[in-house]
Amino acid sequence: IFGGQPAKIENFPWQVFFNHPTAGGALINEYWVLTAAHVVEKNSDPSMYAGITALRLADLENAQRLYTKRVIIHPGWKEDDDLNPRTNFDNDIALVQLKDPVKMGPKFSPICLPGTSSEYNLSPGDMGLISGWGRTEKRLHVINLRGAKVPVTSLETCKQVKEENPTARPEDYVITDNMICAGEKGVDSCKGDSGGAFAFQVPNVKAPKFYVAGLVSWGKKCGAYGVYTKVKNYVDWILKTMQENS
Amino acid sequence: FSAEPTMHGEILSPNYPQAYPNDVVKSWDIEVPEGFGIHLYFTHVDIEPSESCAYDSVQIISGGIEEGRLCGQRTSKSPNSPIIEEFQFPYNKLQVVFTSDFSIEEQFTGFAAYYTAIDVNECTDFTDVPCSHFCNNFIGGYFCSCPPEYFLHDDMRNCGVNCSGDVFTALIGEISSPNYPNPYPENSRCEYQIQLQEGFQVVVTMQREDFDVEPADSEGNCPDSLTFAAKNQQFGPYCGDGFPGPLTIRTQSNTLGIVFQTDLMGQKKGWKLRYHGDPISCPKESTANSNWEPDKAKYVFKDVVKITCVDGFEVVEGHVSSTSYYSTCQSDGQWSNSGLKCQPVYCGIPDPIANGKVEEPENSVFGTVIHYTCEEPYYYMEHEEGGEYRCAANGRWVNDQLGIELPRCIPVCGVPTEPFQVQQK
Repeated sequence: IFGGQPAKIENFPWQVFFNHPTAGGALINEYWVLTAAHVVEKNSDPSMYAGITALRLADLENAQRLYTKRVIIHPGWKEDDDLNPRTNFDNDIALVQLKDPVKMGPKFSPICLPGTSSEYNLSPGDMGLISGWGRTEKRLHVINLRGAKVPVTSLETCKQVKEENPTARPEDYVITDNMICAGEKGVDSCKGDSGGAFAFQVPNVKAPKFYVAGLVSWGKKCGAYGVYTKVKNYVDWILKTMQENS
Repeated sequence: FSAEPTMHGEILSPNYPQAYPNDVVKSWDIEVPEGFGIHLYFTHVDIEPSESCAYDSVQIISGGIEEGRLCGQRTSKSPNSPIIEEFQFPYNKLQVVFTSDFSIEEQFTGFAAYYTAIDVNECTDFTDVPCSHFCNNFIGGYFCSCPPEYFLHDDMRNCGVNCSGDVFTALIGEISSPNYPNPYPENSRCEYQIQLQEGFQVVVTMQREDFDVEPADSEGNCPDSLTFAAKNQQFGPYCGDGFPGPLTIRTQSNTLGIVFQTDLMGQKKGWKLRYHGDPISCPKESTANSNWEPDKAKYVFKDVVKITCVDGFEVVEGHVSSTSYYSTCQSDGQWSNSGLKCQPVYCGIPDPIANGKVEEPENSVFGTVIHYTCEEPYYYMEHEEGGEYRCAANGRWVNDQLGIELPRCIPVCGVPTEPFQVQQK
């Protein structure tokens, strides 16, 4: 997280830690974790933990270890090749089914899925929360969970981030309607935050509740604008997949 | 005596044509309109004679300098002219002073003189040449003019040529002074610009024999000079027969100003130079953790290299990590993506195991070794050599036998906590 501040797992009780490589996920119920497809595409048995703030061995030993039953990647996700770094992140979403249910508590609590009504449409300037153990301005790896508040921006803003790779092809780094662009100068998600929730308050409810509007997906650089998977476009697939595999 | 400027006038000694009195000093300030000179002539001179006209005299003073002193009894040398003595001055002011002393014993009638305004030839009547090229005299003044292809400077005196303004943008070229190898024009300032695209530096080469400019004076100042001005440095001024500077000038700049300044005289052959654009080079950096492709001794502007991290290292760009990246040599001599570096792969925190322990590594990077142990004596490791894991190039903790699979701690069986002591019957 660039431009963020230290957080506790109680601030983001849906936050799941993926080890090897470091990434995030969002607990959406007792048996299911939502994450980015590129987090699990090469690891069908990811090592996951819930309820931890600090990445220390002692904390891991006391956390709830989540064991994978199956990983289901969105069918629209395009297989990557090993030779070149991935540049197309369309449909970057996956579900991880757990063998055992997560016991809920102050450190373990799911995040809501977005509704399909227009109330859940985001507009530039809407502020959401991101969290993770990813890279910061100063460190490639952090111990403590960090969080930040970032504004939604237009997709055009992310398109205009300068491409420095001289061999990039026109089809690289495409931006589709399945994505949300968000961030501002100095505040952004980064490598290691992938799969974590981009959370917004559920509209028009008395007690504050959060839903997962996006998943940390990708960005050409860190520190300005990041691209998030637009979960609203996948609610039907999520519900159908969970139903079929329950 | 003083009056407004007039075109002519008469000056007579006191009481003329009667005898002038003793002990008199009288002066006349003669002034004709500007641009004219004065023709002063005497038709009558009858003044007490003395050695060097020391007693009585009439003095003609111009600009504070005595131009003539008359005394004695003088008559015209020409029967056809009444003029006894005459003076011509190219200035429009003159002073005439008549002096008589006490000791006069005879009667002298003094002098009669006349002056007229005459045209001054400003082009020739003075020591200083007023025009650099052609001088045209007219009554009351002069004007300067220039040969074809020259123009008259704002000072209305000096001619120069229009030689400035050329901008050279081609990557290679030749520039010479006006008229080269014929004499260059005097009193001119020629300014040229070489403007190459960014990423190239201007390199100037000059043959010694292609340079012939009026040499420096005794104090080392060049009357005519050639000067180069790059972004942060100046080369020259140069002058003399044969180029005195380095035969190759590397300017470290993609733009170069050239100024050729000449004075009024001493035109020589001039100069001729060649230039070309040399692409800026980027440093070849240390390749300890990476390989550069193509591998060259020197990289220049627009070169693209693929930097591939060696095994166990990766580069993180945005959200993506990869084993290679591209870098381009930029116009400022710096590599693009210079912030990217091949860093050791990070394996993260090792997963804990049941009934066993692993020490927390200081840094979980490529090559780091960790050891899992089981809680002895009640558990033992299923695979005897299964405790050592190394952070591998793929970012996983890997054991030689088990790969990424974690070790298992198995309960030790058949070992009592305290041995049963059999008592002898």
